[in-house]
Amino acid sequence: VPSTCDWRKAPGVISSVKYQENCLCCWAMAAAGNIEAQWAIKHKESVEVSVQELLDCGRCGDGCRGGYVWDAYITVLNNSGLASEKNYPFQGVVGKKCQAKKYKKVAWIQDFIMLSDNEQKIAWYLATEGPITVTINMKLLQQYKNGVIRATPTTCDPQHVNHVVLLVGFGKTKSVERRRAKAVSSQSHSRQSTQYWILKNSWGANWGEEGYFRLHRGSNACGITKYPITARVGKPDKKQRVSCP
Amino acid sequence: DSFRVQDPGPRPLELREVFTLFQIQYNRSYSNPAEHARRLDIFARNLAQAQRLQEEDLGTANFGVTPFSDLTEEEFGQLYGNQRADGKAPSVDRETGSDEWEGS
Repeated sequence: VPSTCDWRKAPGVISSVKYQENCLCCWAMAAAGNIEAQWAIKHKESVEVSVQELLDCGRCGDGCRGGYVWDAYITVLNNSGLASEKNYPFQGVVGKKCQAKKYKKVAWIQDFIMLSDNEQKIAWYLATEGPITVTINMKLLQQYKNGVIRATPTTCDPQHVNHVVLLVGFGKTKSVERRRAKAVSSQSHSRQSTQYWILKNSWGANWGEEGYFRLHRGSNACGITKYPITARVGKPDKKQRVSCP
Repeated sequence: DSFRVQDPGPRPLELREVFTLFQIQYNRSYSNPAEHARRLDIFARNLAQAQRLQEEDLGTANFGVTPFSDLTEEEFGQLYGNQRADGKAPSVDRETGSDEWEGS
């Protein structure tokens, strides 16, 4: 596992930060981001897929009232792929009719898997295969502005996960970034760096760190290891390891 | 002559002023004075909560005024969470075995 990885640095892999508006569709936006990133890495072709298709064509038919990321992948498998965001754009409400058949598919998946709940294995998969979706407890995000959140089970229950986001990388802070070190000048302080995950949210680019946030890596912060799920793109027999920038 | 008024320097913003700045920044308006008062109260509680989080956090995170500062925790969960999964995500058995591509 490399010490740092940031798929945002790879051109065409991570699309722009989305805004879910008044629609509880984080699950669909994270799944779309996962498919886009995997497709760009495996096929070396940048695509932006339709979140609206996931909402309109899901088996439950009420995609703006929440959902599970695996429902998004089942919809992609049932529809043999997804249309482009340009052809089938996001409306912020569920349409009356699934319009999947009207548009050409721009990306498709082979299947989807749940990874191990081991953060080191998740980092390895992220670095060698690409971004994945995770479901976290979003409680601390209501007041979050920037920096690395280092939660405890008391401040952020890892069992109560309620928000799906895209995991796009990991890194570590320089020792000078630790707030305790700069705030408590009279105390002897740790100069250790903090390892973190980089996550893409769907609350617009004006929220957090330009639409992204960072969570401590190595402590199952906010339940990040509970549902690490990814679509698989490309043929399973073609082993094609990639390198995260 | 011995009594001098010292310049106290710039005074901290009052809660209401901070709330007004929040309303301007995030384009918030409320239907009536009672709703305004309720949102101001929620805003104050959230600022206090952000301050607590700031003090307790062991990382480098900064907490404070955000676009969600006039929402209760319940409203925030209902408006932005993954409601279907909220608190009742199914128990999924983890498959034992390989993460490799060959797995069925």
